[in-house]
Amino acid sequence: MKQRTLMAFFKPK
Amino acid sequence: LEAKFDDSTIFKKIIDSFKDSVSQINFMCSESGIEAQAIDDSRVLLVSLSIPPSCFETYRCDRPTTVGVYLSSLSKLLKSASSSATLTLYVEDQPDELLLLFEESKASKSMEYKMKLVDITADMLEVDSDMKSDVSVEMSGVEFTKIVRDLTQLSDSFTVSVGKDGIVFSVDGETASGKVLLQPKEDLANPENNLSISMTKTIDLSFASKYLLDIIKASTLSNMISLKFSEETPALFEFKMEKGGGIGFYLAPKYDE
Repeated sequence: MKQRTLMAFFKPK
Repeated sequence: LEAKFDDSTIFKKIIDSFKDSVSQINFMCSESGIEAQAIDDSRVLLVSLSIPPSCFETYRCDRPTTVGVYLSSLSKLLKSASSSATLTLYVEDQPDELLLLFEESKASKSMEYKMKLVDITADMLEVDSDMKSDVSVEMSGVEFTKIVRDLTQLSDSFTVSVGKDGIVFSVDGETASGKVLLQPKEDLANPENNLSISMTKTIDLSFASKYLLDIIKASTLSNMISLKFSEETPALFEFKMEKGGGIGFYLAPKYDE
């Protein structure tokens, strides 16, 4: 399995 | 900023609950309390902290201030914490240091530490605090911690499935596999044992075991943990403190190649 990162879900502030 | 905890171990528990997940953090202090967000180096885990004025014996913040600290240094100073001592945090208007004052009235003893602040330019992410989820679970933090400790020994991936039978935690390692099924229950005499599930869709998600082992370090903050899952967003693991506020961990899932 591969790991997703938060960048796939949240936009930078 | 002048913020006094009547029990210095509260701040120690808060810092210890995420010091192994992220190395540095900016505390954003304002009249509505202290808030912070930090992302781990691999950008998989986001820590979101809220310490509202209700957590303090006295709280005053005249103007919004950012307090950047290395958590390893702060954690060393907080080894002095004891439940019989109060802890007051002081930050000046043009902050270059954080002052921590521990006071033990019974022992007529006080300890003062000063810590240099650091200028942290961290990536911040826009997290929707009303993030929609398909599944919400409230359960005992002790129970969740034990399940994570037991199962993560067997595999570096940890799967959570929620369906009509309840919530299933499972691992499938090279040499062994394991599974724990929990069904909703209500224990009137011991509400910390309650387990509730609300669900609009079933979910089946996998996470890296090492992040779950970091998350459960925050279980000292609360008897209960709240879990939120959706196939479209990171999972949220949240420990709410008795006096308000708490700590939330947003964890990105793993996926099949």
